[in-house]
Amino acid sequence: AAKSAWCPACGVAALTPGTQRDALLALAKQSILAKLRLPARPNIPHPPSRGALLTALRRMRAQRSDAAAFPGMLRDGPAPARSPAVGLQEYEILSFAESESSTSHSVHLHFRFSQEVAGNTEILRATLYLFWASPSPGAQPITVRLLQPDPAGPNMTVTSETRLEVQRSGWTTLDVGPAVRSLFGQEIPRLTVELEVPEDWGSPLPSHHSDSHWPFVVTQARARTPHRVHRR
Amino acid sequence: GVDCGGDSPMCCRQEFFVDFKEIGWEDWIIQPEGYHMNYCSGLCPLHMAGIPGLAASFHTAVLNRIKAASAAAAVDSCCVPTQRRPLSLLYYDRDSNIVKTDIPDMIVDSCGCT
Repeated sequence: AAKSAWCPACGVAALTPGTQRDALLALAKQSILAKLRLPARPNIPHPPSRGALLTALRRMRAQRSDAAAFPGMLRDGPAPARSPAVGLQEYEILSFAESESSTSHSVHLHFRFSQEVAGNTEILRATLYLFWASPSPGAQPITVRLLQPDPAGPNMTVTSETRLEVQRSGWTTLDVGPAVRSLFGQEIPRLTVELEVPEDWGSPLPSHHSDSHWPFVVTQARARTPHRVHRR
Repeated sequence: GVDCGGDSPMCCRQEFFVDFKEIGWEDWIIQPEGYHMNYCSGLCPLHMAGIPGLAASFHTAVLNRIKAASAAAAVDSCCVPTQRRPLSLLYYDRDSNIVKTDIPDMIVDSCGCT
């Protein structure tokens, strides 16, 4: 009601347009951060490269259409909620690996998850995407181990080990739902994966972090249903 | 619903667009470029109660008679959203993960009187 001296609905003096706009912008910031359960806007230490992001989003979309075409293909956890329960917010989280080389033919990958999402959601599905640039023909034995901190000491314990036979270059996926689900209860939710390739293969990772074939994990989660008290 | 635009003080939907670049959020929100934080404002006198919520029907006729008969004790109703839709966001969290989510009921598409 900028044209009249007062707000027709609430009967108080109308704000000046500038003050009203500032108030609305502040309300928009507050509302979005509250709905995302963020205390403040995040600062991005090192965003992934555009190439890696686009490749990962493309893989996610391809995976989703595969899942729709072959519903039995991905085996993990409760059935995905195609039609989310009324009002329950869903998340898809794309985490890129931070690498830590251990030997010439094995590497540790770390995937971190933010506490805001980890603390308030339940995992529906989590998939690890790995790209293999196989240097030589024939089946190459690859070992993928999921590790978690050993509560008794500084070492890591193996929670699961998978042996793959890579025939040619390309992407493979691995179901890491249970491992990520067990993480989401921890204070610092971090998934550690060890990749081990044959000696003559060299490093199991692309040469650079910004490579569009960098490993990533896609996690689908849903906000926990708030605790409701039913009065009978 | 009615979009605000003319001089009428009646209940309508006021469009308001928040440009993420303007508030310095374009670095951590990848998509979309802004948020339509539309809101409802304006008068809902008694004869507008339930408009445009109720369809033209016998109930409307009876309701209008009751309202007309009780005009002396007129109480306004409220101008509220009648249709809303989610805000889809693709953003970086503080661990540089990319998160996609749909926040329900964040965009007001139309307003009406209770």
